[in-house]
Amino acid sequence: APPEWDWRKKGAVTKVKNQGMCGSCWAFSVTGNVEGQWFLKRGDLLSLSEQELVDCDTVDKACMGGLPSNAYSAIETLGGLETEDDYSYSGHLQTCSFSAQKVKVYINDSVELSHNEQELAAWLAKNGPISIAINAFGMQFYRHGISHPLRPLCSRWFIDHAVLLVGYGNRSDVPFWAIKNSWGTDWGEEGYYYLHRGSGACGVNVMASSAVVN
Amino acid sequence: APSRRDAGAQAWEPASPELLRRPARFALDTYNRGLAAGARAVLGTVSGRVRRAGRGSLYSLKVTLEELPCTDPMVCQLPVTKKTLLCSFEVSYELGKHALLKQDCGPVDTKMKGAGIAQGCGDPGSDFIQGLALTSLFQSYPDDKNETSSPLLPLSDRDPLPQDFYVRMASLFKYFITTYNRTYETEEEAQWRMSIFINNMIKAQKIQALDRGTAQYGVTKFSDLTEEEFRTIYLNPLLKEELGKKMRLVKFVGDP
Repeated sequence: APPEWDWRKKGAVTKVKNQGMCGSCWAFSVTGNVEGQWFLKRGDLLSLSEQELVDCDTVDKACMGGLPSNAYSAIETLGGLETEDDYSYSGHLQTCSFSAQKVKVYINDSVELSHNEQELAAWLAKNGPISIAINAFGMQFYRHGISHPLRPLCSRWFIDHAVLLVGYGNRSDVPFWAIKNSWGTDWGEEGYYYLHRGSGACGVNVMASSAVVN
Repeated sequence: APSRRDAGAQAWEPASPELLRRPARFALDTYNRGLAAGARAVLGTVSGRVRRAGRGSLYSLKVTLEELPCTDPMVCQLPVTKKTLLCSFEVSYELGKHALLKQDCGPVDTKMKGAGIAQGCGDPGSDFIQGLALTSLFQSYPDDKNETSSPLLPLSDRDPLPQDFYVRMASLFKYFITTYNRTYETEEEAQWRMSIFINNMIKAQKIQALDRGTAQYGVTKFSDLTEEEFRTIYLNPLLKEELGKKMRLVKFVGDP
């Protein structure tokens, strides 16, 4: 892996979104990943629809939660994702109003990634932002800086929030992951969370995945 | 060594009492550290299950504890009678170390006594549990205090509050309301939200003291929500179960 990488500087990441009062982080994590994959394979950065997943992924539970692995399957089954403009976010479950004619992006497959953070960094630098899930301990009160909670407080056994790895690096010799969250820009560092890298902090390495666009 | 696929979390399995003895003993020792001087609890019945991932294990325990009356007149504050508690503990075992991740204890409901552990277990609420766990962990790791920060609040529950505590809290709450445009329907709701806010500031400061990175914790737009509200509204409990569709694992090929 290169010593640092930031997909935001390379135009692969859309602006920070806001899931509102709805447990749909899984949908934002997956669309963020697909946005990056599509950008890298096709050269267009499109803001994609989370509401399509909230309404039409019948395996997951909309605002009650979901799993990225199921969401990739739903995107494949539906035939793709519409854009944010065509199927905009409301933050609550609605009747599915997906239209195959409005699909702008498709995926061909999805893959699970390594649990090794060095390998994840290498994969990210080469292939794009990664959908991950973490233990959200402390995030309710996080303001800025690199978070590194004591291991027992932020165990990998209690994963409860899906987000998007968009880069990594070091700040004053402290290694970090740059994480795009979906709680709006008035949270964290302009909507981003920085988590310690290399120690498996908060289970950052246990549920990494990505869509595959051929 | 297990394959990568095997390193993922397995399903919960029932566990024998022998297997549960060490994590239960660890949970008891941690529980006892949080009791008042002179007080002590002993293990009663233990049951539970285990979930394994890689070289680690997570134990979910249902335990009865007998809290013994304080017998040392030099330290006993009140004449306390013996009582039985029903506790749920979650204990992880990784890298040769146990860690108490969750603790939920409550007195046995006398009507339910003898009706089974699961039915009689008290549920004082997530805030309470997290508070206890944080407090006990904080006491276990005094060296992790950020020495450069000047605490707004006492870091131990036994320390007295600063004289201007409520003034400073009211001022912070006012800042929060203004910054995040909060309005409350009634005076009662505002009072209730302010009490949550104060508890959250105490919690944020404990998290701050225990953080080994450079992060700053404090007032955010979620500061007037209880932990339970925050979890229910914004988080995703399904991720913990990890029972989604299995995906193909990407093989990493080292390329110099």
